[in-house]
Amino acid sequence: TVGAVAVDTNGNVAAATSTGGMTGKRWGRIGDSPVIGAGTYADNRGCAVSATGSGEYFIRVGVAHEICAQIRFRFQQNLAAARASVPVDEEGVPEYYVHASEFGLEANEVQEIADSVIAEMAELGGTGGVIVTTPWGTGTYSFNTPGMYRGMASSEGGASVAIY
Amino acid sequence: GRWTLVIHGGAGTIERDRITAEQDAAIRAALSHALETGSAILRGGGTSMDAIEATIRELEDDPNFNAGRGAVFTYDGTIEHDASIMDGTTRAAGAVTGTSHTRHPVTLARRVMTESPHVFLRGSGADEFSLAQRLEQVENSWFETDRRRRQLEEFLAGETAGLSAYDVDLKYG
Repeated sequence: TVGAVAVDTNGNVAAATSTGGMTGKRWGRIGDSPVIGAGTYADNRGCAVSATGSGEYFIRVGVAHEICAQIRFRFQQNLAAARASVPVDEEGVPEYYVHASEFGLEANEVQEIADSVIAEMAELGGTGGVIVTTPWGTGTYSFNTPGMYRGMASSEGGASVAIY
Repeated sequence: GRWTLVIHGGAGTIERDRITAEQDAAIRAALSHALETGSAILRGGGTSMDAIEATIRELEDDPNFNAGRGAVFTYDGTIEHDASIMDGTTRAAGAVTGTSHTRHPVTLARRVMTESPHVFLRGSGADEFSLAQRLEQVENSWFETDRRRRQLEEFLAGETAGLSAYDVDLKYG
């Protein structure tokens, strides 16, 4: 299985996955790669995800959509907290407005969410990994196997590939 | 004006002692080249959709990865591809499963998204749509590699020895 996720200079995200499935598959077996929400998902409100691994488990957990949804909810929580922390004057008017467009999740928060969904899948017995990017430009890997062929590049800093 | 591209070529029991130095170097080179292909599009202000499609087309052509050419075999000794793509701007999506003759399944998935009223097409119907879209067609044998055929033979030998991967106790679903 191969996959790619990207965020472009307009802040738009996209995800794609392509595979041959599993050796010896029969009875028309389909894994998660072509299932939108399991192996592939993209939504400018949260993230783009592509997955690889034991497809049946990614389908059952809805891994790609789950990661995107949790990022979206965390963003909304953080934004509400940031707005609640703005000092107000005697009429209760906030001193300044926190625009959603100035806001985003940090890479460590995305990592925490991706790791937790992979861990949830592992509890069912699944193995594999995901790649994630967000409209805010973060890039994340998360996997519970000895290796994942992977690579990352960004305008903020270089390109790298890894296997183990 | 920030852009980011992340790719994968599969996860699994990738054991260091089973990958030769040549394979290691070839895989890293393939990942680096595909990464640069997509990065050049993003660096030039291109869209994330174009970047990921170009990146994956390259990986589909590389026999080191289980996609396109170099994909694994089915139980019946054929090769069937699955692919999907999704645009975060509109949440438009396209997907295909069980295709046999389209050289780049990711491009077929994108055409399903942009040129059909559907999200998901299957098997011979998807192949038919690919022909209608004039996408590049190849013989199914074009996707075959010796390494994957050996893996199928090992798998079927296990079946014969009663070590079926379809052992009912081995429950994926």
